[in-house]
Amino acid sequence: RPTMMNAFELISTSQGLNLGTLFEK
Amino acid sequence: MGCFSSKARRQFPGREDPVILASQTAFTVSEVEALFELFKSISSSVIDDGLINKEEFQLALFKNKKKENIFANRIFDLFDVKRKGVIDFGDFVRALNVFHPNAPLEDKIDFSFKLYDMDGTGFIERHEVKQMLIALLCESELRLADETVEVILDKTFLEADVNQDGKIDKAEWQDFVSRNPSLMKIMTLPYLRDITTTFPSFVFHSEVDEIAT
Repeated sequence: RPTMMNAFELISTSQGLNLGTLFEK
Repeated sequence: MGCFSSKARRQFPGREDPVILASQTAFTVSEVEALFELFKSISSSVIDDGLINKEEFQLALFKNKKKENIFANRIFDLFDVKRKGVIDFGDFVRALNVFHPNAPLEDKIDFSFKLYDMDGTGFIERHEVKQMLIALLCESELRLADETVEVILDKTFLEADVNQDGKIDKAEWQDFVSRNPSLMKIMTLPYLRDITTTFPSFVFHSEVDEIAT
């Protein structure tokens, strides 16, 4: 049975929370 | 090196001594100076004033200044600890320090709690999580029915809001992330281990006599 992601798991996929892109030139 | 130093301080009003910043953070002096190279490039992308404004921050995150994003706004506000509407170099280094792989987990948990406590009430409330979830759905290709959003919120609060008072307090958040460690992934940036190799030009602009490694 597939488990549903919780709300925070979904929210944390936002590009706005991925600060790694600051380091991509 | 002396002329670089005085010029740099005039152009970057909030620039703090890299040796002191290194002593307050997990970064070495060289890493602080490498971060300054990144800071210089972001802070000069729209207005060359030695400070990062919201537009420059979003431009650096999305490579597109037109993109508005509530999560990027929230991160910006948390970096802007002095509430000046701009991020100076000291703010930048101290905030990124939380994302260092060696930073204490407690600091990461605190930062993530503040991130989701958008109203600053000391609780993560259902309406805040719903607002963020809807923003995420708008941003992504994901389409979910309203009832599904409510089911996700029900399930999340059932798991996280242990005392079932409708909001998540700090202790409940700590407990929830310990059971869901993947939620802390966004709080660690492996890039911060390699910043001196990503921005090697810092050696030409160094203000310290000897580069610590």
